[in-house]
Amino acid sequence: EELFNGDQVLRVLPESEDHIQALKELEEDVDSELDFWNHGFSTERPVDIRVPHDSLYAFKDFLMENNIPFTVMINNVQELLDEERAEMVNNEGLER
Amino acid sequence: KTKSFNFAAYHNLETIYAFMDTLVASHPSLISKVNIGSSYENRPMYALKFSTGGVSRPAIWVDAGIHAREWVTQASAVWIANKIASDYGVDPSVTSLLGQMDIYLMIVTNPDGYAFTHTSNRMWRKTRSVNAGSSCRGADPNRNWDAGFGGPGASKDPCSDSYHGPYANSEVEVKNVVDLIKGHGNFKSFISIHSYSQLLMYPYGYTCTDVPDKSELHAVGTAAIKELTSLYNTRYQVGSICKIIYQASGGSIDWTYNIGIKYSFAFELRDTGFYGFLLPANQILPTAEETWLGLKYIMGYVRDHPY
Repeated sequence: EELFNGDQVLRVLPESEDHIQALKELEEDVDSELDFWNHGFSTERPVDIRVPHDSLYAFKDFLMENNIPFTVMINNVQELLDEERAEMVNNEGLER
Repeated sequence: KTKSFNFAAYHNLETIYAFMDTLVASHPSLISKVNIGSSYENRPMYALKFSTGGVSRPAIWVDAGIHAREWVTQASAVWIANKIASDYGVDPSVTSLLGQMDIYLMIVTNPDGYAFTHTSNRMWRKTRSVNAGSSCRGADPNRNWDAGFGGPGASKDPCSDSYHGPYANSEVEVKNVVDLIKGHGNFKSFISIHSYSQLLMYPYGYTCTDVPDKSELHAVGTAAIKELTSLYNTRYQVGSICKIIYQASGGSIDWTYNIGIKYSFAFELRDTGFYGFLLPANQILPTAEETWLGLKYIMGYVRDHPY
């Protein structure tokens, strides 16, 4: 089973065409392992990206170096998945 | 038994399929389970058919879960299936709709991918087909339709989440739906439910050229969202896929529009801005309830505007 310990989802707010171009290039680079949760970049809409734990620092540095604003939308993906799974197990128990 | 079913929870594929059987058993003269074929890993693909009789009546298609990880869509479709069943004979709009038209509702349009999100990778989006010459599995089932196939907004790399597949309808899950739609020949509306971004979109995605029916589709979408927003004030945008998001080729509603199904729409359900695909289960019911209001408006409009 794929685990996502320490992965974060960043909500990136592109403010210019340069920012959009930089994100497009990253999206096309499959090896970057960035998981773009929504597609289509514009300065009107945020882009949510799940970033593997190992790439977090490098990617945040990249965003800061390019002055691309971002916030942390999900601090630890696996924590949320564990909660989701626990709730499902609990619900199944109740149903039974 | 459908009363004891917990609609405010996420369920695995087996539980959803068992729910479908319970719903059919509770409404034998209204609902039947149509096996439209098998998935790549040989799971049955079921659509629920809501019909009050007649042969090859004009019909409306609604699918959810074509992207496996968008769990709130399958969960909303489960609730909507029960809502249609319980509102028939009670809600005049639903009763008159089913007096004239059939509804096909596909709750899990990508069963292999959905099962995989429960067992192996919650973030999985695509199908699970093997790609010759690659260690990466699956194609994006919403880039695999024969509408601008292989064009911009889809990847030719099997490892990409938007890989379009080796050829149009290469994914058996897509081909099964295509064959049903073509075989039936009398669908008047095709609605595909995705998450998340709070959008109601119409064709095209593969080009930013306006469709001939753009003004009507925009008006119907705007009115539908007015109904949806009235419940919990969830704000949606309305527009063509290309203009509201980006150019994306090989999408389902482009193909359905091009074969003449005028009322083709795609929903992107709610996003609270904090969870993305990991929307907590306590958001399922409000999401399903508001989505139903938008869906019901579109269905009523299709009923009242035969073509």
